[in-house]
Amino acid sequence: TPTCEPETPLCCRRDYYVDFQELGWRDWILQPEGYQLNYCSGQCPPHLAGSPGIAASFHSAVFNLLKANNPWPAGTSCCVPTARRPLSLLYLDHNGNVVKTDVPDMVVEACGCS
Amino acid sequence: QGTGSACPSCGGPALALQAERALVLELAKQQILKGLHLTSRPKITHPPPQAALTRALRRLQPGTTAPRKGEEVISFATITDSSTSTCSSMLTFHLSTLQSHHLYHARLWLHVLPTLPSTLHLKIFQWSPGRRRRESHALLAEHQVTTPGWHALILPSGGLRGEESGVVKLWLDCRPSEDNSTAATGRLRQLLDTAGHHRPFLELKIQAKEPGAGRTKRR
Repeated sequence: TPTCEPETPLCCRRDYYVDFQELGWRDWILQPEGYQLNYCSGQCPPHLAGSPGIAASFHSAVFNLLKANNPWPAGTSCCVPTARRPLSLLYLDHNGNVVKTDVPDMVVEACGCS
Repeated sequence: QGTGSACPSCGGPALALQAERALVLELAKQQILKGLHLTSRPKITHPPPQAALTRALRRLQPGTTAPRKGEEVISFATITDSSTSTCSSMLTFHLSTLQSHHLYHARLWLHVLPTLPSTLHLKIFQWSPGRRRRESHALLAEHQVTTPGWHALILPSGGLRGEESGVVKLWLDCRPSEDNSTAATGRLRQLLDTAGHHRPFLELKIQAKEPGAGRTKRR
């Protein structure tokens, strides 16, 4: 999935780096210093519905063309995350203990049309 | 509301940059608290000393990823008896998560001073309040230490239990080997370094209990 450019109207991944200092949370989140809060945005016209990302395989490209010829698409298609990865955090809990944990599905890696 | 540009998803007017930034930061807070199963950020009243933190973090195996739903915890001891560097002492740990998680790895890290006479026999008990006097100490492990410096003493993960109060107390009973003269007794008091950045700490690996796990065991 391409990262969104200002003029990209189609479904893409918008990259956002959040620095924990900016949240005022550096006193309890020890590592990392921030993380990518990416999210998906953009339109999903009918011929892109169901495509895993703009770089679709040949099959889905054909499938998309077939759909595009159908004047009445079944329903609306939304730009949603299609691949996510965990974020490893090291933080102080309310007892002052150091906790290291992996938070699943925290970072969006790819977007696609539902 | 930004003028002119349109929101690429809904077609409505795009947010002004500051408003979008503020919204994203708020989303980030919610996403992190939800991911850590916290309702609000922890209030850190007594952060551990930076030096102790740095040393302890070196113990967390770098690069090992906690298994799915697993956590690695380092809990620093507070010494509840009067002296700060005696050999036998009560170590108190605040571990509220122990009750709701399955513990599968536990080590107690101690720093032994160079004044160690020869071999030190260590017995580690879990002190449980509210039981009859004779049952208030459950022996967890016995270790022999022959060199000064940091020692990681393995504790049976099945033995260490979380308490309702969230407070775990370990009683350290240590004796030097017989061949030490009583003169060492005076030095006995300098064997364990429990102050500052040599504070003892527990290194635990815990995993969220599967829902209903307790019930199957009861059945």
